[in-house]
Amino acid sequence: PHFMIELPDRDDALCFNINDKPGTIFSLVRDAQSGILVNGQIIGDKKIPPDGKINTYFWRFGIVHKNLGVRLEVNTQDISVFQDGKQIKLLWSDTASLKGPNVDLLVTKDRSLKVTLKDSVKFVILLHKVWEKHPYHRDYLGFYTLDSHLLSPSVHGLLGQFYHGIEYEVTDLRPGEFPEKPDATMFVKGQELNVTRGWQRDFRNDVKNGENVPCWFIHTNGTGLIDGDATDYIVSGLF
Amino acid sequence: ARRLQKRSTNEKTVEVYRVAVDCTVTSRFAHTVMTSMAVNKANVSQEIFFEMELPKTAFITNFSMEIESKMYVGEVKEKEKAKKQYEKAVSSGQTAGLVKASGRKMEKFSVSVNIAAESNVTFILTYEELLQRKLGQYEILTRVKPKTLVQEFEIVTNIYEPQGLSYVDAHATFLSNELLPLVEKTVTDKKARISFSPTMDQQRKCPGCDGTLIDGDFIIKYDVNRQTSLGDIQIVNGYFVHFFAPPDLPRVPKNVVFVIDRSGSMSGIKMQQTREAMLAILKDLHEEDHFALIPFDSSIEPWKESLIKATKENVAEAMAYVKKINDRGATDINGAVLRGVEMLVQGKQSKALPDRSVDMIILLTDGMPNVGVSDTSMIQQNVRSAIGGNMSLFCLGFGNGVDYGFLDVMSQQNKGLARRIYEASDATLQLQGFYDEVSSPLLSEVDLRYPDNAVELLTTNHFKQLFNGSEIVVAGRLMDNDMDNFLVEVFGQGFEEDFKVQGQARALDWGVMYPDEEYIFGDFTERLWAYLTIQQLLDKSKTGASDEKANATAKALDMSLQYSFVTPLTSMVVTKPETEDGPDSPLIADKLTEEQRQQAEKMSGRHYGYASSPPRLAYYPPTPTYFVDGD
Repeated sequence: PHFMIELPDRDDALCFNINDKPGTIFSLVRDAQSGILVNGQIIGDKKIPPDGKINTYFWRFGIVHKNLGVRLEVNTQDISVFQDGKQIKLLWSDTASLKGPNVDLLVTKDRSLKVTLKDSVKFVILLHKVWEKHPYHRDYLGFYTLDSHLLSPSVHGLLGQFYHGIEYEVTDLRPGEFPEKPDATMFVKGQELNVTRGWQRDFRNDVKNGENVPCWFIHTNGTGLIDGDATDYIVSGLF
Repeated sequence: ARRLQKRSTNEKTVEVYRVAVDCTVTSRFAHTVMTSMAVNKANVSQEIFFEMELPKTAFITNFSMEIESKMYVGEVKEKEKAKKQYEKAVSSGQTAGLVKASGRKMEKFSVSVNIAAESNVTFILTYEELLQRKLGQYEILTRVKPKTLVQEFEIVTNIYEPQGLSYVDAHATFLSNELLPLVEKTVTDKKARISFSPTMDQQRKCPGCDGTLIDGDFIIKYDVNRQTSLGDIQIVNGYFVHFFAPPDLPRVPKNVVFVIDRSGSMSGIKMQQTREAMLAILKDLHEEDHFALIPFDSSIEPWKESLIKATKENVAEAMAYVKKINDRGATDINGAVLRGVEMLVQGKQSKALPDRSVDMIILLTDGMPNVGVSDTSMIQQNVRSAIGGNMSLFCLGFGNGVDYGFLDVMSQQNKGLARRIYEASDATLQLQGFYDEVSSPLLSEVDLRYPDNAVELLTTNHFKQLFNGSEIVVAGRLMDNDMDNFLVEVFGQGFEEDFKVQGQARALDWGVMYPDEEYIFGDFTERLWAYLTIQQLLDKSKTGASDEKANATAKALDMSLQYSFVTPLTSMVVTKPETEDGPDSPLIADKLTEEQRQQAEKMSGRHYGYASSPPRLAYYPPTPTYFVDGD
């Protein structure tokens, strides 16, 4: 999956990929103070494509808001909400909305799920439906944070660590491997990284084709940009 | 200064009868009343907009509306309390007033009210400011944009300066050859009157058309006579104000270290502007000055290891070096500024720099530190303790990304100033202008002393420097009316010798000085004192220790409420009359902080203010997006 940090203040974006073995679960957001947790599990293609490159995607997200007593499991099949000992199941094949005292859900048929957790976070999960008989690929999900300003300064995770901004500078632009993707030097978190200008797709407005967003790509699983190493974010369970 | 127009432009059913700007300046304290009157000639009610611009250094003191002979008067409230009131209104779909930044010098205030058919409305906005002397002059700036022809249009300014006027100049950006003779200027020794009142025909862009020529800035510049070294002390109604800017003082040589950010984010126009400005500044250095250049990114590489004299040869060499400064790397502000401090300290200790000279550091940067010490409060602490009150730090912040608050506090903690440099085409001039303001110190360690038993509630009376073309202002309250012992002393360090003057202050008899004026502006000295005190408390609320900050904020709030000033701590609330659209709803006038202005500019075109029901007025910050997806 590709991660994207869009910074409209600077009219710029940062991006990186993180891949691991299918089945790995990553911590995306963790805010102990507000009791919020978002974990995602990746899945691989149906079989190894001819180019031998295994692509992985998120197919399942576990979302917990401890303080509100809310738990959500979203996968490519359905959406389950657990609250006060009750479970509600919503299907991607329906358009539905659920308004509760602590959580609002809005499902747009076969397309997106918008989640608002009271006084904490708002996000959208996109469903990418792939032709059922596609020889390699299968359905997968995208996770887009819409509003995170109420989370505490200690929020962390692969996405969460960027919620309160990131300071960086890019300099020394030079030709890269491909003419349309120049390289540059990025100074971030006290390190000097070699980055490449590229783009990644934002699918919020066009779930089929997406929109290209130019970004500085950080190589090797975001090493240097993310705190620690990508493996530090592997967790054992979805909740 | 205002725009009155209807929302629908299908028919011309709103007529603007009167636009008047009445400004009275008494001893630099300017009190401006802007009045706009319009009539809704339609047979249905409609929304009328009132939009005006005022200098950002001014505080609104009143805003009122008169609708069908009924007056709705503004009330200054604590911001949080006012917020509650208008949040209620906003949630019920009413519009609130808006304040947003407008260019470098002004901020815009706009409101709208729904006016019944065949009714008229008069908006009256009052604001006050202490004019600051810069480069040897005071400036009164009035922005007028009536957008339509106005039956009665007038700008009248009366200036009363007991010291006497040395010159008065008036011009406007929209003055054509035809309009120029309409500016009437009468100047006597201590009074000036400038008026401009074109008829409807004279306002017209072309015969028979509705467009108006009146669109731009009306600017009055003046200065006062300076005859005594002690300055001018005026006593009115129990308050005194001391204006200190002695004539004919030789300038003090300065030792200036330019700390120049050349990190990656300065690339392009900012770096180019810095180079250009530095070249112009270097050219203006006086031969007796000493200077150093410290370009920095993640590494700090001074041009020379110590300050050198600004001889022609050295300046030429520095200029050649400046031309080659290029952007690269990250930003180590802490290391670079500390290096500058160290250089100055060493220069003084080794006697390489003259004893009687002023030390200053000018930091040119665009961004947040991200290498070395990157915690801004830690940098402030380090810089403050290294400087130890012995030199001044001036900061120039480039671009909208700059953390201006950080630079502002750091400068104020070190007896300096911060200024934002806007990335417009004239950034070089802005830089030079700032440099001109601070580059000619006349005195250092200026102390203005008054008898302890005669005055109280004194504003700041110690100043690190007095710059050529500026002025020091101190005000306070007199404890009794016995002026026999009101001895005033001023001490400072001049170039060759100490500066020391003393003299006796005496109350002015305004009745004798201005016999024809029945009433000028009775309590202006008290209001001037209040304005100055609030400004200084607001500064202290950013720079002091935490308990000092809290005390300063509380005092500034109290005084803002007492004197009815709209400051960053207060809001002015006017309750609009009930209309068929809904119940009463408040209009709000606010004051922006520099950070809010910067935020507003980032919106570039979007409105700053409190979110209100129509989406076009709402302010939403650009939200960063964080996502993960697959291709």
